[in-house]
Amino acid sequence: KSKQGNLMSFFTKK
Amino acid sequence: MLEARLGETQLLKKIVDALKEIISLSTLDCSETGMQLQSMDNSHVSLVSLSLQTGCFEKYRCDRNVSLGLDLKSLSKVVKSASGDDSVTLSAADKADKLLLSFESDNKSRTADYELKLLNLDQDHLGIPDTNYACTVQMPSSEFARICRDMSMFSETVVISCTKQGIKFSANGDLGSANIKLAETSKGDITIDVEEPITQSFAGRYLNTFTRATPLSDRVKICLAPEVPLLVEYSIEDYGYIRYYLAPKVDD
Repeated sequence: KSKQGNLMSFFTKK
Repeated sequence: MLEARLGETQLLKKIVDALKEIISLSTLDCSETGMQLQSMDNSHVSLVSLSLQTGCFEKYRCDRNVSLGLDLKSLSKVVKSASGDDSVTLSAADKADKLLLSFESDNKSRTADYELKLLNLDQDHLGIPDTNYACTVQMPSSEFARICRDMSMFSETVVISCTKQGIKFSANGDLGSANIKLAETSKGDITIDVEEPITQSFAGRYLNTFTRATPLSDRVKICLAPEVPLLVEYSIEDYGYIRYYLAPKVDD
């Protein structure tokens, strides 16, 4: 089973 | 002030079409080097990044940086009212609360001016780290659009596997399964660069939405790396691009 990843865990807030 | 003239409204129409299915509100940042826009969709699964360097424009002037908060649905309504071969000039004052769009027909016999109210958007800008992608695939954009459409009939999840032998798209659902493989071609319309093989799963719905950018470019570049969002890039007339990032599905 897989779940959708979230971009906030890959990219950082500037 | 900002004054930017595109020779053909067609280009602006294609750009708005490529953005508006993913994001509804976004800030267009204008500086002397060109225009940039970056926004995530509401669920923070995908991000779209647009860059238009001054070379995209017939005329470009931006004395001071200006940020234009746009409602893309409204912008879409305005560009729809113009003919594709009209020229369009975007202008805004330094601290603008509206964007001016002036369309002029080929023979200059018809002009149409619109004022679009700007929004005060408080958007986060994300830092996208430079990534050394494990696999980079280039193919005709129409081929990618076709594959994404065909895959979505079978499952909401599309598995992309890339090896030196080629790139494979797979979908497995109630109907059955679909597998489409593309190998590198000698005439160069499909190129596949692989440093290490990779397999990742993605939401097909988003991939399909990215293909709204197909009219912008004959080619599309797809970049994959482990534990990193997928990058799908369409170039815009040598001087710009639209990039889509999509977070992979992860094991639960």
